[in-house]
Amino acid sequence: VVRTLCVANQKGGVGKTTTCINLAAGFAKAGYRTLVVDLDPQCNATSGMGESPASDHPFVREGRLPEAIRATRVPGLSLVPGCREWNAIEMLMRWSAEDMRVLRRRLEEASSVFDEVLIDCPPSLGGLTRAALSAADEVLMPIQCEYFAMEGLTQMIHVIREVMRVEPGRLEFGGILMTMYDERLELTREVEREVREFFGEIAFETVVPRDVAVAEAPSHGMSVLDYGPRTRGARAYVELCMEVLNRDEG
Amino acid sequence: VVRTLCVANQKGGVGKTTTCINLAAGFAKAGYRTLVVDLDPQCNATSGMGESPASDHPFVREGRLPEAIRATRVPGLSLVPGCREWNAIEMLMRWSAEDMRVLRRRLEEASSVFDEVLIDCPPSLGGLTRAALSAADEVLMPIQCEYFAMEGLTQMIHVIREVMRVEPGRLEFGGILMTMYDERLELTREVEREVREFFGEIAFETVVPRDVAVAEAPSHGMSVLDYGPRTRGARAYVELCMEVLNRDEG
Ligand SMILES: Nc1ncnc2c1ncn2[C@@H]1O[C@H](COP(=O)(O)OP(=O)(O)OP(=O)(O)O)[C@@H](O)[C@H]1O
Ligand SMILES: Nc1ncnc2c1ncn2[C@@H]1O[C@H](COP(=O)(O)OP(=O)(O)OP(=O)(O)O)[C@@H](O)[C@H]1O
Ligand SMILES: [Mg+2]
Ligand SMILES: [Mg+2]
Repeated sequence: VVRTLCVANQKGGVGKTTTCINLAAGFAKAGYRTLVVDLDPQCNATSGMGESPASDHPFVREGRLPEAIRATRVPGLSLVPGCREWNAIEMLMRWSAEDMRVLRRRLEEASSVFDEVLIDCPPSLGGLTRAALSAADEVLMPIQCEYFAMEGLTQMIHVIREVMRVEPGRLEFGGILMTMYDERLELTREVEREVREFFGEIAFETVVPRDVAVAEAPSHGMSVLDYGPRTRGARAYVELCMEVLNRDEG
Repeated sequence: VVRTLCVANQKGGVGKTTTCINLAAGFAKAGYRTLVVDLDPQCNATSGMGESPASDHPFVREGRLPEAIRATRVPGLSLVPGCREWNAIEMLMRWSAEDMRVLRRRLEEASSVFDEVLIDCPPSLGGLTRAALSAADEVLMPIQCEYFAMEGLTQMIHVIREVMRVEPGRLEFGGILMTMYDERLELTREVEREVREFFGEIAFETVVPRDVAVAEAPSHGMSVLDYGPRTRGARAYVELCMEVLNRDEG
């Protein structure tokens, strides 16, 4: 049975794309057939995986979705590329229930041959993110341990609860991941304390440290697991992968 | 004569809000009557200045805009607060020329008593950012010196040129600002080289170093100029302020 994980947070630059690419690589290396769907008009997940954007978005173009899926350099990891034209689409995209049903049906049709699907979202609570939430089984929220992090989360959680109400029992919280963690900073430790107090079990044990190898990897079109397997960043994403898989069994 | 600066970049987490707050504080301390307009539904500029969001957005609610303007703790610095309800509005916001004319007229009416107006934008190229671009005289683009930075800029510049075509002679490039600069990292130095080669004079001389004081200041509702005046981050924003003012005279 395929599991669809939506990686979302309206706060920008918190590590959504980085988490999508590296967690997907971790699943693929653990033997799970994995698909990344790039729903962000910036197409960072697409370029970070060494691919180029599609000229029109597979979700909007007519025809079957499976044709749009590309294999990547990582065995077992495939990609539905993003599209820059999507900007126009985002602006057209009303949050209509019909749109979402179409998107979910097409995604289900395309992803039946996979074990794990990860959707990378833009930094917004607009139509694209809501579409991804309505197509997902779990939502994973990367945050940075900084002041603005907690503010954005409450709004995000509000929207997630809305989607959960529309269709009870489908979408669950996949977890909150602290990224770019710098244990030397008081601010980082303070926000972590707040997050663990407020969210308890929902927050992952694993935190991803700030590690320049993580920021360098996409410029080589590679995940950090391939670019720097012995780095702290790569080890943290492998740990996260294990934690996500164990939660699943739990 | 008032100058309106739009601080925008669809890439998330690059320092748009931080630059808006700190540059505005710099202008106010230099004796310029300054207004910050928070157009981001996250309302980070509003909370970072120690204020709370409005219940409905002054731009959308009927009535005169000047009533919505609040004084802040910094003498000479005022704020049009953001609104979380704006999310619904962003989704409703078509890029209609009529919307933009209304917004620009209301902004002009409200800002005539100021010397400098800075608009903080959400991380997207949707209606809110386009509205801000069409109401602005200059656009200032913060970037981080990381791999995804250059990719996003080309799309951003494409939209800016579109706005410039619609009304020639109004909007100009205010400059590209490198933020969270870490001179120890090869990646940072490499991207800086690329930015200066590609954009030349448009890139500011001033770079803002990564400095935890900058990230701590908003949790106290203060600019870094007030929170840590002798820190590297504060000195950089003062330097930027001088550079922006000098370019104006130039
Ligand atoms: N653990 C880490 N250590 C160092 N740098 C990191 C780490 N995680 C992410 N980065 C860098 O931080 C920047 C922001 O990360 P990323 O682009 O993944 O965030 P995002 O949430 O997808 O951003 P957006 O909101 O624009 O979609 C990128 O340049 C990325 O390379
Ligand atoms: N020079 C700096 N040194 C250290 N931290 C910084 C610096 N500038 C910004 N930050 C921190 O980085 C994070 C991102 O900055 P900010 O929120 O201003 O970016 P943004 O572009 O407005 O994000 P968004 O795309 O979500 O609107 C914040 O937590 C901020 O405190
Ligand atoms: Mg991203
Ligand atoms: Mg911001």
